[in-house]
Amino acid sequence: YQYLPVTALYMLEPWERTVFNSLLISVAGMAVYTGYVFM
Amino acid sequence: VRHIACNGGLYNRPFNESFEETPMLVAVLTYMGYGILTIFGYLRDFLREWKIEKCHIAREREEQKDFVPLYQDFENFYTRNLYMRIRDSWNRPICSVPGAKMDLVERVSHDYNWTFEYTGKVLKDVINLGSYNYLGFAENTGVCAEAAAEVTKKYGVGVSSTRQEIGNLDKHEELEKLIAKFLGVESAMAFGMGFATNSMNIPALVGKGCLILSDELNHASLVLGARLSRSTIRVFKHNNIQSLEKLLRDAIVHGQPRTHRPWKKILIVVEGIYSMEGSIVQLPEIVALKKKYKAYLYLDEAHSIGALGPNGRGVVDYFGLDPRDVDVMMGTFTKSFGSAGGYIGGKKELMDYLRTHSHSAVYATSMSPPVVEQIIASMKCIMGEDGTTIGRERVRQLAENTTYFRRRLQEMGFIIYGNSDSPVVPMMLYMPAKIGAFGREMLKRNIGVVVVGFPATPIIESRARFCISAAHTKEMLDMALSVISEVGDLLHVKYSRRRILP
Amino acid sequence: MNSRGMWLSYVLGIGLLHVILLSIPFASVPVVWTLTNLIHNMCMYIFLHTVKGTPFETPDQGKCRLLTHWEQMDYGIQFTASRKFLTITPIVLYFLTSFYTKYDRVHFVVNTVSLLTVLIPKLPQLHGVR
Repeated sequence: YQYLPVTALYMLEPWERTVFNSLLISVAGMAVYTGYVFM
Repeated sequence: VRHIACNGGLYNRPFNESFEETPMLVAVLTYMGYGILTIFGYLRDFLREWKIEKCHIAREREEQKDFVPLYQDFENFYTRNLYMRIRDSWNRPICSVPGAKMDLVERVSHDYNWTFEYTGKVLKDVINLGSYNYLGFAENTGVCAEAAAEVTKKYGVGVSSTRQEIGNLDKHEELEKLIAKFLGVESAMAFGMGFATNSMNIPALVGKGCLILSDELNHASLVLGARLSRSTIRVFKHNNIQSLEKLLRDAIVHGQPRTHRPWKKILIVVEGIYSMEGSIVQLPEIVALKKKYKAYLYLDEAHSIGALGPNGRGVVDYFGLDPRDVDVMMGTFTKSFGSAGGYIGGKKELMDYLRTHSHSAVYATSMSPPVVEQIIASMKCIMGEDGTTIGRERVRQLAENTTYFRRRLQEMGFIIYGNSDSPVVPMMLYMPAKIGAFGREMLKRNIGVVVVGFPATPIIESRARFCISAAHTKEMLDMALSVISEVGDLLHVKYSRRRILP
Repeated sequence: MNSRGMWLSYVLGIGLLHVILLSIPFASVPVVWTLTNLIHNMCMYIFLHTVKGTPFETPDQGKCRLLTHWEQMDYGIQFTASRKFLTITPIVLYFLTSFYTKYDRVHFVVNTVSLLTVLIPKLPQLHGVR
């Protein structure tokens, strides 16, 4: 619940939240992968 | 924190005002929130532009595209993409008097607040922490209501003429004499609208070649009145005496720009209570400044009249000053008298001049008699002229409620702005989503609050604003405080780093 | 632009942009730095020097409707702290980008042109010029 108001997703519609969360997860996934490859 | 002790100087009482700084992490997260909302706002505008999404907001038809655009597209960006999403917390329809408790009409939206539908149900007995009802005169029973009903039968409701023609009733003159007595000035004049009292009379007081020194957080009506007057306007920092004195010195030393002629008049414009900040003007110092530099003082007591001072006479009474030190005393009847309209008080010659030169006196229809009677009855009650001590008790009750409510909120850990004696209590929320969440969660728990966000406040200072009333009982306040604490924990808005021991 | 935490948020935003670009597996470090510089300067140019007016209604009777954000900042007063800060950041980013692209010619030209697009509109002589 804290995640929603702090990131202002609380004000977005469900589909917008899905877009934002999938973007966030994909960027995090890429970062982990690149970090792994880089290490 | 601004603390001025009363050690025989200008102040006859301690002056405690605090504006705790926004925690840096909260500020960064707030900007991030606005950034995310802006990005999605542009995404939504893109979808509307390409007709992928239906556009609910008013737009020109295709055939009108070649004309000058009717709607400033970008100027509505904020309304369309941020305010719309949480606007169910604003403009809630009520179906009772805005007293200590009120009844709200329940409404739902099936399209994310673009349109609302009434469910037909009424939310009964919602504790009202949002309305301006400082002394609790917003009631449809009691002496004031009966007096207003009597006058309605006798005079009717409409006057349909101006004060300078046949719209000048004996009721108006009775009211103006009572206001002058209430304020302790020579003469007073009443107007049908609080906003117009400022915006229509300032142009009658000053004009070209005059200088207006205005507080940066002054109300829009003062800003409009100052602009309409075509005077030169200079803005000083909010409630900052040093900033004001510096402007005064510059004005006197340098005079008018280019010609360096001395200013015809210098008018200092301040408010008694700043309703968005909850701060009280430092009137003793401003009066001392105006005497030193021979400037005029215009004091807008829209919120402080009736709500401050041991006798309810406003901020002049609160600091124990002489009303004659303030050249133009202005105030409204909306917040403390359960009525509408505004007044201006001062010297008799000034009032006679305004009666002939004020836009409102010449063009505006006079106040409706029942509204006038409501003011007369409530003002007599505050003065004790109705033979009871109800008014005095309410003034005292309000002061007690205010002190209690502010202290409890600070003990809970919320960041509260303003003066410890101000009945307007801004509680900081900061993030945009928490504004909507706070309003909704409080209504779920049967408390009605007002929340305020950017651009009415600085972008990192969104807040909830509680207005305390004398009509609130201690049980109501305790109930409200426990709910605020519960919602505060849920939303994590207890940001204060200053822990006040209970 | 000079309210509390704005500058820190701005720098963190650039850092976040860089980290997101850095996490693209097939992008090399010079490309990532140049992309960071280009995207930052493009956003700065759009938000500060292209979009005019305010995203909400203001009580000044439309006075600032035809002014860009940069011209509205600090009521048009030049050489304020915010203006200096927003002028210096693209330059610092440019130096970093040039360093990390090992002064490669192509990157250097692209980044220099991009830097000029955000520096020239900031000149006081161009205030209000269309």
